[in-house]
Amino acid sequence: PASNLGLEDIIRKALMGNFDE
Amino acid sequence: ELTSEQMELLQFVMDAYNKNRLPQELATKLIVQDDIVTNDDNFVFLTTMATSHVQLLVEFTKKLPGFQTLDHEDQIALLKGSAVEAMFLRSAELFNRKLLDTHTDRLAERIRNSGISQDYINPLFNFYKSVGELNMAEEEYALLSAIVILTPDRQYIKDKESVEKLQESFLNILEKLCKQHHPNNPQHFARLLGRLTELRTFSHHHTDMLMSWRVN
Repeated sequence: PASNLGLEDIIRKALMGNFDE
Repeated sequence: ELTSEQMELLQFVMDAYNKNRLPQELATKLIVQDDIVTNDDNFVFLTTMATSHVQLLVEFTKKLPGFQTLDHEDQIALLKGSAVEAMFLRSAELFNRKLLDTHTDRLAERIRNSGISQDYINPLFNFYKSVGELNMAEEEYALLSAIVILTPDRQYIKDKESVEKLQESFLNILEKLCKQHHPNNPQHFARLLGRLTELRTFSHHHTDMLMSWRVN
């Protein structure tokens, strides 16, 4: 779940455009 | 007056800003939902909010002209360093938006009941108020957000010069807009920049805020 992701993880995934994977 | 190049740049920023607003359903939930009763519910809800907020922030930033030409690790360092400040700025905009006038009390109550210590909440509301008093136009919020994100002196930035150049282009547009929007207030631009210092203070206290929240 999103609540387990740290800020940097969220940023990296969103930057790569694969947040939902 | 803005040059045609600056007008084009501003248009890009506004498009990016408007396309990446908080989804209506989340905004509504934030104000009206009453079924969040326990601290756990509140924690999950606010975590979801924060995650969406960061995603939107990244999407906005990706569309800022020039950002994607920066070094990839610098892009991450910029976003990591500015996320909290940019979120406080957006929440100040949301809080002060006329549209939300009737809900502002509800939102304030929700923040007061969030479990975060009053020591942190009062300065937050003072900040919202001080931003509200500036009567900022939407373009000013959008540009100030870009300026916050493109701050060259964040930790771990390798190519500060490129970031500084990008930030400067947005600062120049903001300065001109301030003169247009607030011709009778020559201090307006300086006041906006003053808010950036306040945002930095919030960012410094953010970890302590979260700790007080968890402990409660």
